[in-house]
Amino acid sequence: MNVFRLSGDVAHLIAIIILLLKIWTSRSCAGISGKSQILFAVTFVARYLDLFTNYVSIYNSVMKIVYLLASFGTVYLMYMKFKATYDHNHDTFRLEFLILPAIALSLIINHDFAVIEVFWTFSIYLESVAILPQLFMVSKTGEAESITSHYLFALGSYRALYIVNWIYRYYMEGFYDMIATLAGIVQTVLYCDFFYLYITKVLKGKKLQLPA
Amino acid sequence: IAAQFGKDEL
Repeated sequence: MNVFRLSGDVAHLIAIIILLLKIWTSRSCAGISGKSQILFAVTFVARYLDLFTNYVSIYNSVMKIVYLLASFGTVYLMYMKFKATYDHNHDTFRLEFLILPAIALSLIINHDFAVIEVFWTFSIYLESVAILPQLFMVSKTGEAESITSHYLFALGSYRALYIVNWIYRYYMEGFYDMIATLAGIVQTVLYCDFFYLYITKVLKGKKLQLPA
Repeated sequence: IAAQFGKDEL
């Protein structure tokens, strides 16, 4: 554990909490892609199958449980409790375009052709593209509430901080994981355009609005 | 080390 990794985890946690609080306090999930949230829930389930078989630390286990509960809570709020506010007309990204390639790739490129390992690899590939339905939704409506953009910024920062963590671990511990690193870079790159808009607009008090 | 597949990370 190093400071970059810890900051990444905290950024991830903050993103998840921002989203839950936004939905809970406004009693609305307008502008949020339920499809991205389903993909994140699937990601966590596939990755944390080792929760009871591979003990790492209290921190690790607690965080896994928190991420799982929070992602299921978000999906519950969107599809059950505040279903009426869910903007499904704008949430039209086809999930099979992300899930099927992630399944195929995880069967072909993995560290070890074993059940838990393939599920882990699938979760890494799926997470790297899970935000696409959300970004697609923002581009379709042409704007995002500032709270939604804070959420996206925290979520993007998480993977960017993980990259710094991997560079640090490579030099300090000789540790590297090619699958996680390459997928993590893809995931971070997807946020670049958004980061640019966030810094040039949202931080200056303007609404995130895409150029017409 | 091509380590323990990053399983200590979240």
